[in-house]
Amino acid sequence: SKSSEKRQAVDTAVDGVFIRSLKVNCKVTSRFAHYVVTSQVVNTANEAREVAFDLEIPKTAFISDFAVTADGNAFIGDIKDKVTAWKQYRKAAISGENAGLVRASGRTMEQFTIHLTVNPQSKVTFQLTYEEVLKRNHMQYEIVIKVKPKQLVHHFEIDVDIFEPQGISKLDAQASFLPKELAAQTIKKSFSGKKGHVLFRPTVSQQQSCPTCSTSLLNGHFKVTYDVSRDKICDLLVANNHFAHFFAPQNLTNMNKNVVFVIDISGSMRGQKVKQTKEALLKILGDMQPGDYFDLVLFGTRVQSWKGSLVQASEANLQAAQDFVRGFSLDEATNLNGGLLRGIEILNQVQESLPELSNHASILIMLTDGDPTEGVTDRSQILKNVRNAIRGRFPLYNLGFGHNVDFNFLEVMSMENNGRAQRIYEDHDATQQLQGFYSQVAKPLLVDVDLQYPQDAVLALTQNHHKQYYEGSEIVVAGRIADNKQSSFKADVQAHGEGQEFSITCLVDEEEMKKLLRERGHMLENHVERLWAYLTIQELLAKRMKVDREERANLSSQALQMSLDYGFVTPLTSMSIRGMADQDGLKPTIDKPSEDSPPLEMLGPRRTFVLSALQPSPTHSSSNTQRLPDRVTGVDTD
Amino acid sequence: PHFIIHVPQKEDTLCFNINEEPGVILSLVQDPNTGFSVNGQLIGNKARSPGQHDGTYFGRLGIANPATDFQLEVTPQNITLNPGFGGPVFSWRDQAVLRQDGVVVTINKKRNLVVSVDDGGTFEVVLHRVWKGSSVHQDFLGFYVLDSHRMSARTHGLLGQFFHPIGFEVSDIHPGSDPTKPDATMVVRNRRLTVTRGLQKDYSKDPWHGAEVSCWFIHNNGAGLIDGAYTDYIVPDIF
Repeated sequence: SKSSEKRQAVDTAVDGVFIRSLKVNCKVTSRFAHYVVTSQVVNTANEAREVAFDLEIPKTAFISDFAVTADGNAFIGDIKDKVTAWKQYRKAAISGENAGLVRASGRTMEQFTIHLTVNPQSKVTFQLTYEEVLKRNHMQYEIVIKVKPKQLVHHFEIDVDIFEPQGISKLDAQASFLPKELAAQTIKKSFSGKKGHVLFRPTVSQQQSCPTCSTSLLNGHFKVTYDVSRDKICDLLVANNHFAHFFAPQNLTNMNKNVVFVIDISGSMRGQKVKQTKEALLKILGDMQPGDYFDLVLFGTRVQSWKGSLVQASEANLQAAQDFVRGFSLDEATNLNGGLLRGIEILNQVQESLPELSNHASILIMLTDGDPTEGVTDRSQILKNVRNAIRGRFPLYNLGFGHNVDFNFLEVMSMENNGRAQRIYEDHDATQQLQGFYSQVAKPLLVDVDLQYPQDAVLALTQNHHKQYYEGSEIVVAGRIADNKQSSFKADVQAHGEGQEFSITCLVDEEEMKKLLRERGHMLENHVERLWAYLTIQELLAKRMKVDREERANLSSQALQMSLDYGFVTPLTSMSIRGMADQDGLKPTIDKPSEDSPPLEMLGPRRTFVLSALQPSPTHSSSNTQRLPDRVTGVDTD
Repeated sequence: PHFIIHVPQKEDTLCFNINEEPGVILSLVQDPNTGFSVNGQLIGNKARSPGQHDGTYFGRLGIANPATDFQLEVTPQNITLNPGFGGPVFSWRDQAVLRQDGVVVTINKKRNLVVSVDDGGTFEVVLHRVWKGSSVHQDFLGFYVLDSHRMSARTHGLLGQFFHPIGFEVSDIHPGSDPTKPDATMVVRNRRLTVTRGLQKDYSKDPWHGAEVSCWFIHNNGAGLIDGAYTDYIVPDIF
């Protein structure tokens, strides 16, 4: 149309540099998501220009490849263990400098940026690959792609291709940054059977923030959400001597729960934090089911409980509890140990004084914003006390509010007690964050979920016992299968549900597996194995935190070896890109930023790298791989 | 299998196929001075399609260096060192470097293995895996000679005979039956052959995708190019 012609006439180059293409390709195979982001930038100017490749990736992802191609030369990332990488750049590391490309950014994302000087009249192509296992939350999987090209792009494309052997039950895609009408026009989504597809390919004129603007309206999150059919209770995949078992049965009855909230009311909670905590608690109490039992424990310098034992979530009790929440005031110090032990005692009393509640799912939720300063303050003693008091009977969830918490300590404590820790960010939406966390554990469906596999068939298994299973979530177990055991592989699941025992056996349907392999081929094989590797590395890294030095070294070495074998940039590995350097001669490196890495504004400016004139000789993750000559004589398939 | 012969003096490449029955063992490299040899056994597809020409592949390779009592048997399933003496068996899932009296074998997990022989050559075996569910295809191997300049002048075999300079001339390039593949006349070993320009794939660097190589294709099992007839290269044993 005339108007689009007009729009197309807008100059997409900024300072002589234009983005010829920016493509995000995401392939999901059974929850394993493999992303490749490719961007081609052209410098049409008669002098060298600095260009940036800038994108955000989920914190849960591992980068597995990065390459830059310029003037026919390819510059490829080399993965090494972090210690070796550090030694190589010791000089820079000692002086506190680094040429890192990845920085923590916001709550859930990491920012990857590289600035390069590009020769006049030449082009450069960036390609970043990262992978993650999608986690089911609130009845869906979510793929988040942060979109923020700094200028208009000639060929912009997000292509999400999903393959789920159980079949896809729903699929949606949203781009919050697009007006509704334009979103409907440009986002194409479809799903049928096992396959789902989302394509977003806006033209240049559709990217413009106004008909005459050279600015882009592409700035925000592009989200794809989907879920899989659960008509069949078993979802057991076996390929290439690895298996992945997804467990999320539907149509189970919610279990009643015994829940105790242990809340930090130390002085540091004053102001917005206590206000938001109270708001969240009031809402959470309002959502309690009549069959649930609960109590509240507050800890400051002293420890006080609302009732001192569990009471039913009757209307009158909930009303009284809400009054208590509205009325409590802050105390001085932080007796975290005392607060937790009181909460645990209340839940433990069920066995003796309230046996009729012993079939409920018990949950302990603790919220704190700081370090223990009253009572027992030695962290290892607190861990021991909590461990000995809970004795594996119920999960402990720790919520760390704000930046002053020792999140690592909370994580270890939760992990030791079958739960997990979550950060609550000090922000205007902290109330929603607290509620959001609670909603994930509000509906327990099963307790003591045990997923068993034939012992002689399994070589390496991820966590296969889960204290509780909640509505809308999913338990994933993966492992390696011994040679020749693939065909006889099976899974037994046992758990306790509301008023009944839960027990199923899942067998591998060989015909179905063959069919799946025909449909997805190598990608399925590869992804089941990488899914296993991803989960195993995550677990090894987590386990490392709660063991002593010797055991930690052992777990680190296992996690490192797997990170190298599968080419993942994890907290134990680094990827450096040879053939380019900044003005100080530092090579760019890709590291996984740690949970407590400083905020972006505290870090120095980004370095700009210059590509060497020659392509570096290829190296591989394995030091044993030899460089092959250019021309060889050989014999191969026809 | 297709043979790719790079001729550095001519900056060009020759290709030919050997079509034989599954089970047949072919001599690829044979150095009578040292006894070093590489033999390959053919396999076919799992299921034969009626009326179609069936592809054959290498399903087993035997590399032997008698001077150091070294034997290596490679299949798409296993890598066995000194199989005659109950040596260790490695899987393609292993990443390993094996050293034995001047021979180094490097197994690069699920990808390839490289055999380097002191005072000999360097060779690569590429693992090709097909999808597990295939009822037709099965995994197979490729074999590449990376360095042969230390092999003796007497080296023979379907590949070994080309380790040393070979001269040929190509003339009269003209359209062939396939318009994308011109025919030409090649003079080699004092014989005049009709050859066809085509593409073959070299998987030595990238076992998954391979790289296309333009070459002059010699028809009829390399007749006229190879020394003698291709049946001369059939051997009874893998070692």
